[in-house]
Amino acid sequence: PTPPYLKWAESLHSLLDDQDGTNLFRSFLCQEGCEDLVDFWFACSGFRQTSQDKRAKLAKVIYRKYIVDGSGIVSRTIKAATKSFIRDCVGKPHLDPAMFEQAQTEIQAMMEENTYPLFLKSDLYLEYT
Amino acid sequence: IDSEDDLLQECISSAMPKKK
Repeated sequence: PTPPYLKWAESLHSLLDDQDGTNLFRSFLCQEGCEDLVDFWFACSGFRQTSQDKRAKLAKVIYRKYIVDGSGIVSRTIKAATKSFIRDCVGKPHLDPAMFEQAQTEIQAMMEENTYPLFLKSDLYLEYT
Repeated sequence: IDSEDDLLQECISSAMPKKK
């Protein structure tokens, strides 16, 4: 069978579908000071599965942690229109479980174009393999 | 604030892949 670390090089999804791959990628992002990218990506996935009673509070926490502060990597990556869409959603009484989907897509695209290829060339990954 | 961090951590962990 194909070793997991070779599967990680197939796609970002293959990497983020594996526990060791995710941990190593997160360590790489920590070195680069941008682990928020992967944390936010998983927070968006987790948000969709969160029960309705926790959703309102969680939406505010995600919004405050990653989006309000314009200096963070997530906030700088997401489009202005997407941020204002999320801001409008956070204030509504009934939250759409998919309200972070567009933001997650934008962060994912950024990782696929930028940090993921860098990870595959990094010493951290090469030493692991 | 702690409970907010816990909520976020719980959310992130719930979506992360589990050991295969």
